Amino acid sequence: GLAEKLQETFKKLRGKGRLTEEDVDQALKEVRRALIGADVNFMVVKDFIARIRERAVGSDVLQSLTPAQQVIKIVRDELAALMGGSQSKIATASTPPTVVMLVGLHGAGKTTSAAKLANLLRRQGRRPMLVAADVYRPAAIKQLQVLGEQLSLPVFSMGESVAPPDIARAAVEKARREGHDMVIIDTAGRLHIDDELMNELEEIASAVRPNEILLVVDAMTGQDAVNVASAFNERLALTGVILTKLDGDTRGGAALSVKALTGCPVKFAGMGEKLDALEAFHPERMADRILG
Amino acid sequence: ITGRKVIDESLYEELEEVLIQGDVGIDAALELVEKLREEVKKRRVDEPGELRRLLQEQIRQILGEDTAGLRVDEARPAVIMVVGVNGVGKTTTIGKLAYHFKRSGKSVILGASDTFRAAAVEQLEAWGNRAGVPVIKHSAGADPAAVAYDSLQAARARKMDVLIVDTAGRLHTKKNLMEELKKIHRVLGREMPGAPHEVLLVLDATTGQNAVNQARLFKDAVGVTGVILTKLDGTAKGGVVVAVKRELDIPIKMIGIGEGLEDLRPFNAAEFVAALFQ
Ligand SMILES: Nc1nc2c(ncn2[C@@H]2O[C@H](COP(=O)(O)OP(=O)(O)OP(=O)(O)O)[C@@H](O)[C@H]2O)c(=O)[nH]1
Ligand SMILES: Nc1nc2c(ncn2[C@@H]2O[C@H](COP(=O)(O)OP(=O)(O)OP(=O)(O)O)[C@@H](O)[C@H]2O)c(=O)[nH]1
Ligand SMILES: [Mg+2]
Ligand SMILES: [Mg+2]
Repeated sequence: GLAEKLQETFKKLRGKGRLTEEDVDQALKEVRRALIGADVNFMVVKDFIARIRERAVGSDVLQSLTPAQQVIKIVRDELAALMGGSQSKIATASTPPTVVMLVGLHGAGKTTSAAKLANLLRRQGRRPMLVAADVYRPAAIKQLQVLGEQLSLPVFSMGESVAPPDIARAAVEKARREGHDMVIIDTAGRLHIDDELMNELEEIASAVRPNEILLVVDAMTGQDAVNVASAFNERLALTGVILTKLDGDTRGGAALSVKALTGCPVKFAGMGEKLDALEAFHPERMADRILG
Repeated sequence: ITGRKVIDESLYEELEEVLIQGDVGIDAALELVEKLREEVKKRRVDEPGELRRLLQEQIRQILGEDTAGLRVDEARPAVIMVVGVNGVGKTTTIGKLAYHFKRSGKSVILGASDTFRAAAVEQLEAWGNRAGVPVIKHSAGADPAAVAYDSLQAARARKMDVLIVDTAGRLHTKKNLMEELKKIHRVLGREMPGAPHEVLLVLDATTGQNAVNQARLFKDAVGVTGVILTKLDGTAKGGVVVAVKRELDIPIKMIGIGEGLEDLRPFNAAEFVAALFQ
């Protein structure tokens, strides 16, 4: 891992006497390699290294008997700080219902996460309603309906021939009438460069004014995470991120990329395919995971 | 990169960043650029524009030529098993593949071996309808290997040319799920020696370095014969397949470029590498 690499690097460097700033820059190259290897976007890594450099070339490191440990600590603390500072909570509307909208690329885990979120909110005493606003993917509505059945939670659908903004609007009206204080809207996967479909998201948002717009991101996403995150953030007022499939072995550097580009906190972590597999996001654990 | 007047360190760094940005991976990018430096020295290259061409050629060499063919003309039915982690595009790709084979004059049948995920069978049936091919399925929660077995029996009984078996998405790190996949593979092979004739791993172009882990473990479990790289219609370049080819020698057979029935193309290394540098 990075710790061993840095030990090696500093051992070689210190062999020649006192550590210098140039030596630390050598070590920071290893940090760069580790972060990019963990799929953090290379531009985000550049900024990150610049950010920590001042502390890294301070006397704490240059005069330390364990410079590798010092650098690791600086990196880890900064990573955790950058990704942290928020709670894994859904904002509540002043007048119900609270509306949550899930958006993101194809296959990221939106439909599954919508159901998981509904399950979680019900456990917290809310009365959620799921909304099937994906009218494109074959059997997408059926998929959400099956999940709703598994949870004994209502799924609002108007079939595949009604426009998603109208579905969302009708859903919120029904929720209001029937006393559902949480409306969770599942939308179709789409490319951030698909103008028409990105417009559709804006239309859904202006139709129902969501309290939360959560970008669902697959934890194994690579360098492209910055493009996706910034495009969605430009079009919509994203309020948070759900990072899915963290039950695998991907290092998950996309978490840092997305936070850096949008400023949005990762609110939840998808930790499996079952409907109870949604956890609060832990920035320190994520930092350790990214560093490998 | 164009319009450079001299070959200097910043040019090499720029090329390295292009590769990293395309998900080629930092280790691979450093190695490729190092090799490029040697080539430049050896051939005494002094034209900056030549570097990009040499680098592209290096990558093309790794990816190989003419890897796109699928073995569907030897056995009958030719059995194709489609595998991969969750959400990468397996079911959609099977719909496209079915259509592709039908267009080329073959009869196709699908096996709905994802008996776990909500509405997975309905989704495959919808694709079967679009492509005009039958789908063999059991009830929800059935044994995936049993569905695979029945699909093969049906393919033989109906004298179909191609059987494509859809499997549930699964993370390569889940031992029990990988065991389930091995069982499907075993059942097919026991029923028809040589089957499955293709085991296609679907990789999502937006995936980073984890794709190498995926390829390695799926290869260890069921022997992957080819990769289909999906979602190349986005902005991700899918550069991780360079490492997949180089480290595991798995050829890239096809690419998915959209959600429609016809959005499947044979893999073309030259085009892929050119896109990597765009
Ligand atoms: N292992 C694991 N699988 C997950 C997780 N979240 C979702 N999945 C799986 O990922 C696949 C895709 O999930 P979906 O919910 O259909 O994704 P989606 O974003 O709605 O997909 P589209 O609607 O096509 O864009 C399914 O197989 C899910 O079971 C997770 O946290 N862990
Ligand atoms: N833009 C684009 N979307 C694709 C492509 N291939 C698949 N998709 C989309 O990706 C999403 C997931 O596709 P699926 O076919 O359900 O993926 P899967 O691997 O079968 O998913 P699981 O069975 O849940 O593991 C769907 O929204 C598809 O329409 C592609 O080449 N381009
Ligand atoms: Mg969905
Ligand atoms: Mg599927």
